[in-house]
Amino acid sequence: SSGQRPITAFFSKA
Amino acid sequence: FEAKWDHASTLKKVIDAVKDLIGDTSWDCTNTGMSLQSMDSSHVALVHVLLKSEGFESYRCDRNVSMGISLNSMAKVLKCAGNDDSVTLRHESESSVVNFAFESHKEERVSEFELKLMNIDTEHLGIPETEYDSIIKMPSADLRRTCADLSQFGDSVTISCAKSDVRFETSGDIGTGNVRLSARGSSDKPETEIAIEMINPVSLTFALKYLNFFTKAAPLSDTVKLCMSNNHPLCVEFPMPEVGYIRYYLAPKIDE
Repeated sequence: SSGQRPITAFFSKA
Repeated sequence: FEAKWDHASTLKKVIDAVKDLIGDTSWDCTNTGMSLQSMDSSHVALVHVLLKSEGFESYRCDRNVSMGISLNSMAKVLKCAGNDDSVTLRHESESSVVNFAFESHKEERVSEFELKLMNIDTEHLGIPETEYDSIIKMPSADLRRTCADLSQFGDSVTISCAKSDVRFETSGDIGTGNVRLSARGSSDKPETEIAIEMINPVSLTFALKYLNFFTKAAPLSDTVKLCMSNNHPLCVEFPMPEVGYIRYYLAPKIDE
């Protein structure tokens, strides 16, 4: 199975 | 703030392309254009829309403004515009509404709507400049069909890019499926071209549900660009020449 990571794990808050 | 499009069709398509993924959002208006950046409710995908001031028939923004709008309400308002009607958006400083005016080109019918603005806390994410390992340019209809076809078999798609082809694979309870697209040039019809720029081979897995949301932008652009790097979000860009773009970002899935 595969897990979904959030986009916030890659892009930080500006 | 006052912005006018010659034809409502582009704005209608932009809203249709993003409204199901992000409900309420803020349009940021500056003198260079209108933009929005918003995550879906599960914070897996990010949408970035840019409508450049040059793409409007007329455009004026004296003071930067952020207009919180329900995109479903905006879609309702835009349903009242004919595709060829002009659309004028107006917002006055400190006002809690935005006005839409639609005018037919024979000028015999003018309709006006006022939409209440919402208070929306937006947190913008910094999207780093990325040198992608693989960039695929293809007809947007091909991507839409591929994602729709594979969705019948599985929830996830693995996109693998090699030198001269790109492979989309899925598997599910009833079986498996894959679609392979090979690079093909087309000097007379550039919109049918499949171009693969590969610096490093890439293989990433994504939830098809989101890709199917993204391909709702296909009516806006004949071509789409998939930008991929290993262990990095996918960028799906629908360019609108002279007007701007819609970019969708999607975090990859990981094996557990």
